[in-house]
Amino acid sequence: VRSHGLNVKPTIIDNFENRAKRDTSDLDITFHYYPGCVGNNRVPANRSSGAYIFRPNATSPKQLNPLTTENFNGVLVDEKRVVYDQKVLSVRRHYKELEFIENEWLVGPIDISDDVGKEFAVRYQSDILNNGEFYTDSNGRQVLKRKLNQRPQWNVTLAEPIAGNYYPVTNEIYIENGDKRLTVLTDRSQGGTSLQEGQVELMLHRRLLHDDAFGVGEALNETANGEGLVVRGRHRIFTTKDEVLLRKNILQLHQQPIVFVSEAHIPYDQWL
Amino acid sequence: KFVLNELKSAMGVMQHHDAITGTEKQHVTHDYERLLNQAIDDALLIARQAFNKVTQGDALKPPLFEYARCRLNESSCHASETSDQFIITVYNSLGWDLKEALRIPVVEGSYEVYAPNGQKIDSQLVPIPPLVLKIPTRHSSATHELVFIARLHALGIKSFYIKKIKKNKRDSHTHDYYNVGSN
Repeated sequence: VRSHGLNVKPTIIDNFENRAKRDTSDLDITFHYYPGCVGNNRVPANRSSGAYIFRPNATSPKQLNPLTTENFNGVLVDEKRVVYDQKVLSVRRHYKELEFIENEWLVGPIDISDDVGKEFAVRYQSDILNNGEFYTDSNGRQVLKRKLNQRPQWNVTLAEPIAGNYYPVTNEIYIENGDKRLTVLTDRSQGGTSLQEGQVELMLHRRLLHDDAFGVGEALNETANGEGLVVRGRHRIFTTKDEVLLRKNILQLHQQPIVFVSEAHIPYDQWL
Repeated sequence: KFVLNELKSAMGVMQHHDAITGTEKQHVTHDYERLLNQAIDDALLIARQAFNKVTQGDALKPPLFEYARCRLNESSCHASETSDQFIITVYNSLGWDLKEALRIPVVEGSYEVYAPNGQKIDSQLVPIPPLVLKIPTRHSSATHELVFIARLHALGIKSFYIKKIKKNKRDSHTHDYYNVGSN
């Protein structure tokens, strides 16, 4: 990988290097889905996974298999595209003038031909030892420290170890240890967690076949086109601890430049 | 002002917790889509008038530019994929200078991108992933995305002129090539 004068240089995409600190970290991106729980909704303990609640019917998700990989390299951006089964696409890219790695994901339409509702998540696995601690910005106002299987105010035993460790992520989720940090910025509010050491997990897309009895009265099964929705979004991955840079990038991702495209009825010289 | 108020009103409705989290019934989702879509379409009228006023100094003259509604989230834009020359106007709403990568849907070809100062800038053509091309609801002829980096000033507007050139792709000086490796 050529040098481009930036502080972060990915060697797409199995590891990334903080050149300022001459430090390399591993990064692995994998996709998974949780099968949704089906209950009878008569008592709270028997609720289905639905629009209001995430309730997987498994303690570990099913990992998707990569089917094809393509690389595109050019003067501005290097991309690696991985197509997974279950209609999932991941485009990992690095713009040579920008200080982040972008993972553009596409999920759907989610296949429900097996009558199983599914909830898709992405996992970013690094070699950072975070001791079960991770940070989410919760409601977008304040970054809060989360600890796996713990609550700060009382002793807790989680009956649902996956959902019980999921927290709202409005803009950012990160793990850190000493000088090392892995931050993932989201382009929309998502659920996120860190279930294993060095890992950041974010929920991407859900399609469920049963109502969860919290009031909506419908399953989360959007079939406007008869097939379910396709969702496409982006995560931006940073290794920096520069809070100003991160803060700016959070706003930049949410308030992207507004783009207008218009036909030019005038030649270039006149436009100039 | 009334079309701007229509968009403000629609955005107000979208603050409802059901709209934010997606816990509304499906027919309500469709109604939200209808409200927002109509409001955005109407509010674009202001952008069209404003930009033509800025460029011509007279809003009553026939427009130089017609803004197209693009669906960049599905790599679809009628204006850029059907025109041999088009203009990308970008507004940075943030209070600091920034660099942003723009990805404009186009059909395969050779393109030149010009910055507002007339300088030709680097661009790169990358194919749209087949999974995106196959999205059932996507209606677009775009097969590629034209990528370039926009350097934007705080609260600034910039326009880029893009020209499709009848040149062999390999002869282009805009570096709009791509290398493909697959396994």
